[in-house]
Amino acid sequence: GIVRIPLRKHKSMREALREKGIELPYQDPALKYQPDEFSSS
Amino acid sequence: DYMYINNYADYWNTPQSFQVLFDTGSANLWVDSIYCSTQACNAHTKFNPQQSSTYSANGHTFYLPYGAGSLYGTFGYDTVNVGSIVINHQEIGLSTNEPGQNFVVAKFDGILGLSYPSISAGGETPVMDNMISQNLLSANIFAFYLSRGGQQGSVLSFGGMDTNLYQGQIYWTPVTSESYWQIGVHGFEINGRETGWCSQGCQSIVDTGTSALTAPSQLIGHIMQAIGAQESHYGMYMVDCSQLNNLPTLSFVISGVALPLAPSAYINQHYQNGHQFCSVGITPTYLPSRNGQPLWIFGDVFLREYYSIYDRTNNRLGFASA
Repeated sequence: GIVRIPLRKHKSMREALREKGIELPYQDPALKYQPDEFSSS
Repeated sequence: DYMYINNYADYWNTPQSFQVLFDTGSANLWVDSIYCSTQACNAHTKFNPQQSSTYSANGHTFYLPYGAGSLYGTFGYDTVNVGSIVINHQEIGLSTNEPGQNFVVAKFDGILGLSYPSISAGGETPVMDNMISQNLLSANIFAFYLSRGGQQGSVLSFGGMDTNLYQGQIYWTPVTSESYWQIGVHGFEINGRETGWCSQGCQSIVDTGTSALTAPSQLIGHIMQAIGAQESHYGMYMVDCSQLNNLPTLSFVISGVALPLAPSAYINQHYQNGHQFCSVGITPTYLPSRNGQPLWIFGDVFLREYYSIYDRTNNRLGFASA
């Protein structure tokens, strides 16, 4: 009764952008959970 | 003598396949679509609703900010097949605008959120809720095993937990807010000594869509001091790689049980130009949880060490050594 889905790990978007020479500024990871504050910021 | 029904193929579409990020930190399902032509959308496989006889639009639009990347889109319904589980009339978001560079480098074409429906944008019914209401699972549970090394080996299980992927006992803790997979953290230890930093209560959101372990900003300085880490550029904290064996074990006390993280779990080793660098996989969060308590995020750094089981029937989370 268990359905197993194999997952593949990739670099985070931040890491992938860094390798392209683009450094994202710090952004609070918790903004993801407070979309209203994210929109206003 | 015989009449064959031979036109069944007229009503059959080639399935459209997408790579999605399975994210316990959000609730919506969306994929890139032909309605979007930004650089980020053009870098991915796009859903074409005109090539699906089972698709229907509902006309509602949405905006989804993830912090790292955001998008605009429109909702519709279609049949969704996830690992051979077929969900009928699943609401899906079709991107219409993915601004910026963030999603350009993403290896996924969309995100499949596994949180509770209360935080779903547009009131979209999450995939897991449709799996439950359509009785598609033998148990209303899913579980993540995140491999420690390499691209391969990680597994998401629907309908139960895989006893081959964890060792020892499962420690259960109740969900404190049926929105995210949020739990209470009742203590925080460094090398087995209780710090008291969560004595008034802390919360943690268990999020497979976040890479790091994040700590409340008021604690980050104390934690880095205990680790002996120095702040580097771009807010990263670095340690001397030769000292890895001397770094402390950090433990979270959850429902009376201490879950340790060894240095090997929270230190990332990088190699560049023949040099080894060691960064701390812990970053600060400045926003508190919705009940005002300090907020941690148990991202992949934590989840590689602990098999995590998400139980919707009992609204509880289980952890066992991976």
